[in-house]
Amino acid sequence: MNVFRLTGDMTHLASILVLLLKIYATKSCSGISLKTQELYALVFLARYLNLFTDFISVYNTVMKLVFIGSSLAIVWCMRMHKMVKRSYDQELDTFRHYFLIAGCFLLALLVNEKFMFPEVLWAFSIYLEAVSTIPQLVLLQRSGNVDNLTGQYVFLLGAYRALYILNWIYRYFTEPHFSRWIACVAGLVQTALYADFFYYYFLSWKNNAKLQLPS
Amino acid sequence: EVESPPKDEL
Repeated sequence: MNVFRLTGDMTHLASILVLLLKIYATKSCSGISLKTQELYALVFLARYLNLFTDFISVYNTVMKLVFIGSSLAIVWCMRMHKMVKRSYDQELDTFRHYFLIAGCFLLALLVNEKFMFPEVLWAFSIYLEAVSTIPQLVLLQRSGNVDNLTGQYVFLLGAYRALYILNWIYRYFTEPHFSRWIACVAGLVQTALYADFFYYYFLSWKNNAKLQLPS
Repeated sequence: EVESPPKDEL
């Protein structure tokens, strides 16, 4: 475990905490895409099936359980909780995420490390994570205004991806057999998707102004 | 064939 990986994981965890805080404190999920949250829940469920087959470390197991649990809790809140549900921007969150799921599954069948059920599922989760932020970014783009906590949430998610890239570069040079090219290529795509958001995030930070995305 | 290392990332 290197410092980039650990900071990346902590940033990922922080992003989820910020989202839970927003939902819990304001009883509102405005600006948050339910589609993206559902995709994340699917990503974690598909990838962490190995929870039952290979043990890596206590840290690894605990983090996996936290990610699965929190993503399911967020989806549950947005669908079932009376007050939270009311604030959901349903008419802005219209991205057809089923196409993403189908496309990623097809790609995972074609491009994987080994044509075996757990490997195909792993590749599927990697591809799906890379694109699962698209409905969220589309929703923000459509609404234009981004409230403070939602902005921090998306920023932390993007930062987590950027730190993972540094982690791969570090591991590539320090470990003899480290070549996770599927994860690296998908990770690069995922981070690139945030580039536009980052640009406006830094602009608003520099000008000390409210974060606004051009429509 | 080199066995691929366990997938230890989250």
